[in-house]
Amino acid sequence: MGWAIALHGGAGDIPRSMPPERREPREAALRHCLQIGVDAIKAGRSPLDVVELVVRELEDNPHFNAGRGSVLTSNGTVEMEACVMVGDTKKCGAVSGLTTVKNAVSLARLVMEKTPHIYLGFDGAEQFAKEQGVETLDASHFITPENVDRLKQAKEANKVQIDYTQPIQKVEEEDESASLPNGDSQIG
Amino acid sequence: TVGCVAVDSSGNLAAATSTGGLVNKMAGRIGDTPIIGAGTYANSLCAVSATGKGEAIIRATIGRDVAALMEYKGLSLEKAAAYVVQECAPVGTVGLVAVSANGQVTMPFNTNGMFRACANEDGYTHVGIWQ
Repeated sequence: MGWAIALHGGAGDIPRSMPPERREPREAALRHCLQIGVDAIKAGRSPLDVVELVVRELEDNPHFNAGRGSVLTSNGTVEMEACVMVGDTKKCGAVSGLTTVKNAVSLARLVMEKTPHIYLGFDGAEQFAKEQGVETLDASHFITPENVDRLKQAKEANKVQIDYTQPIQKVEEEDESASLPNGDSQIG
Repeated sequence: TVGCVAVDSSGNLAAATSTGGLVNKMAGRIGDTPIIGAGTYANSLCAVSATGKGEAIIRATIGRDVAALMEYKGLSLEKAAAYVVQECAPVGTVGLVAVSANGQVTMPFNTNGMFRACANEDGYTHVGIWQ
């Protein structure tokens, strides 16, 4: 028995050729968020508090696909989702279709703690966010230039991409073994 | 997709996941993250947060299947998670992080990489991307 914590920042087709200038900030963010979680659990915070705290930090980092840095729908908008769940009680809360809520995970926790429901989506979730006074921002806050480019690539190829996918190339140019110009993975 | 799972020294567990979804997804598309038992799950045995292609994760009920293999088949966290990731979802679609009530940690994936990190009370710390 003992405390433990694990976190992720997305999975996908992440090329080993990813250049240091793209890899290192993500690794640093993982270490930073892990340390926040470790400090919190050592301080006696509940596991629920710890996971919310860590995910908020990950949401605020534009290198990951949540909160600021969320990928774009085919309409060029963000629709964010989050969920929390507590093991011993199986209490849980979830939200979808958020466009202005800075930290979706905290709204999911409020759904769990302040409503008789498990899951709120879209207009209802946004309305609940306003009623609860959670921090909201203009949708442009969440959209990064990198994700605008990724949407453009995906639309040109008529494909969806998960968290970290290599840039889509035209069919006639496809070569799975080819190294990438920027080495970045372009999925969610 | 980002996520975190944690267990304290008393075996209390929690999981959280947050995402923007897929690039070029249709407006109104719901992914695995908010679906209890798919991208996020916790019970008295384990806590799981998944990432990858939501449609595959929903079809495979990734989070709940890890817990169910522990609950009904008595598998360890590591074996349950490895089985679900390797056998239940198509290659290249899923990764997860999970902790058990007794402090085990596992972070398997069937994509070629997953941004991940973990730590435990014994002082073990790991940050990684590839296998």
